[in-house]
Amino acid sequence: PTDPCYEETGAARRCIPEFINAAFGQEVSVSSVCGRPVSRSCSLVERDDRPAVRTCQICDASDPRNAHPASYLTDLNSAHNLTCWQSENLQSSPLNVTLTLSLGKKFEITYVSLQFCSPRPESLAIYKSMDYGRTWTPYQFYSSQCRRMYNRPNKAAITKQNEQEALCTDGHTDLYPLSGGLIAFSTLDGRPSGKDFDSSPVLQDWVTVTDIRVVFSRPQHTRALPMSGRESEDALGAPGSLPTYYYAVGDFQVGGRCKCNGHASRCVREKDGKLLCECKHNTEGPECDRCKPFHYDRPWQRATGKEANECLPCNCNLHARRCRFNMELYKLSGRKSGGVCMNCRHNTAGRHCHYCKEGFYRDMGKAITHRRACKACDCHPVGAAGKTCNQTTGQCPCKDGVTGITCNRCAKGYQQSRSPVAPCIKIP
Amino acid sequence: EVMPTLDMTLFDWTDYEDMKPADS
Repeated sequence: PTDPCYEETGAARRCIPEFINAAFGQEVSVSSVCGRPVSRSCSLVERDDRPAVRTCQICDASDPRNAHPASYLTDLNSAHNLTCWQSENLQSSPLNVTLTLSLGKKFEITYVSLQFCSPRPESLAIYKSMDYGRTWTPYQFYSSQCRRMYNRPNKAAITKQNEQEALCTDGHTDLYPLSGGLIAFSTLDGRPSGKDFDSSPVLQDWVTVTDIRVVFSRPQHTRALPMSGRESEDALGAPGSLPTYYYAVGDFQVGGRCKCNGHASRCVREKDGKLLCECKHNTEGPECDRCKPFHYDRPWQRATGKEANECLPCNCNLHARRCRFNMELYKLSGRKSGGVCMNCRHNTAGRHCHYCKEGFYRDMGKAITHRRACKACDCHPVGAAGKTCNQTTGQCPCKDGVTGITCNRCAKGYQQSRSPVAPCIKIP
Repeated sequence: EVMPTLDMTLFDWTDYEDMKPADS
């Protein structure tokens, strides 16, 4: 099978992990769950063209048949066997109930959806974290009273200036349906740069999450519902059977992709259970968010549909193992190459280890990549005026009357003297 | 005509001890 991150020719191309429901099978931390102690809750059930009927049920956390644990939020969502998480009754606990889902890794998400088993809350907020739950930012609000509940206008317009702002809407907050209602937040819907996502760092940031938190702030008030006679009396009259308010959700989904910045086609679980991108294109990091060592010839970039932006190795002619990136050199090269080799070996020097260091000269019979491409100058200790030779020819600087590549002979017309300062003197 | 290489033993190092190579 071919690697989705490379063309058949070997050229790099953008690759992304598959689209998944990232919440599926994940643990959700909830601030409230019914059944401990055993409780009784009553709900209204719609019937075609007739008043709603009130039905009551027991919640017992110790009895699997009557339990509604948080694991039911993210288990297999089957219409034949709908399992629902349910909060405690709200008369005896705060109205705010929180669901927190930790993905353990950055994801780029497209939607957050909740399918309710109770009536949808009258007010609900979705928050996101990009730093594993350390800080939280609002993602979306739903309320019939946006200003009063969340101090935001209802259905504010989204422009290029506020694309990274949480909005509030009174949509999806109707009482009906009494059960099975959906709240679905699409992270890119209506945001102008969504059409050009590749070149919008703002929206790329907007869809990035490590954790999602949903806060149910207020339930629907169902007292005004028309109910059939007996149930209505039961609801309002009989002691101990007052209408109960609670939140219940059958399915909590977070649709998106493991975030790998276009440099991996899948995420894999490490031995310690941590989810990581399987990085390609010479990248590394949990989100393939940096270049691998020795691949710093251009700055790291996210892959786009047009350009894979793979990290490129530094050109050190096989004489260095480390390099660094220099932005000035990169700009000067017309944004082509900015790698600078470090600790050139084999007596080489230069940003690409492409010439010989002082005291050595190039052996033109060998390629620059050869480990013996640079030979020692070997200048004569007496005949040469210095130790540094011409890096191309190997010619040492000779004292007056001395000749030879290494300055080890007297020139024609000269003879050796006894003085090391002037080793060759003119023959009288 | 190729001249002979410098003969290190012919040099007088008396005043130039600091210049003298170790093997001279």
